[in-house]
Amino acid sequence: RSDSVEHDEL
Amino acid sequence: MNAFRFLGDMTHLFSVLVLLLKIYATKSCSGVSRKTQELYMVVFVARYMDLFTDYISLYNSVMKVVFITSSAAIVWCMRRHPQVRRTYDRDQDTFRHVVLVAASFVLALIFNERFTFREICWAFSIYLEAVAILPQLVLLQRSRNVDNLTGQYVLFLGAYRAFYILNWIYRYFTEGHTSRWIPWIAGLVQTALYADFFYYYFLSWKNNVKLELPA
Repeated sequence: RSDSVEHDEL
Repeated sequence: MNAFRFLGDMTHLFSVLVLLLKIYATKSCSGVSRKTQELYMVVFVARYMDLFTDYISLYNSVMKVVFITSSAAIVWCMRRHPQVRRTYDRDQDTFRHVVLVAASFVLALIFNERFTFREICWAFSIYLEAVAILPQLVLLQRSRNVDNLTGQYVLFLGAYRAFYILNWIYRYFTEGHTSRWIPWIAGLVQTALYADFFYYYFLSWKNNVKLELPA
């Protein structure tokens, strides 16, 4: 997992 | 991107446009809670901090700019616009929204994806958005008459998160069972808060009478 969580939603 | 999420974003965008239209066309913000608008501005600023660091898509970036600028424009109108600010129901809009900010922040410190500044801001914005409508719902119950545009504004605002819940269900089954419990729970609470408003809105539409929320 990348260190930062990706939030692809608005 | 799936249809539910796109519908949700468009409904959300539409709710903001309806409110901007109401304020701009009638030069009045009667029946609109400034506190709720201030909370939404905090929600967008806290959530879209990654606007300049992470590029996800043109759509994503454009919508973030639209939501931040429109919420700031509405707050500015309600605070500074000479005509509009006079119509603000200051003595009706009395919800202590600072409590909502503090509670959301504490919750974000405890429940977050990662204990990093950005993730805590993101969780804070999710929790705050879930309760940001409360001052507006309280104001609607107090100011008996709800004008159509304000009623439609709240309706679209409630509908948008309901579409997002469908989006999360869809993504759960199509993209692997990633745990999105933070927006899940907050989104359910958020939509539930609108339940009684939806009920009375539907009754007023069915009986073709003015929307009145019981005190």
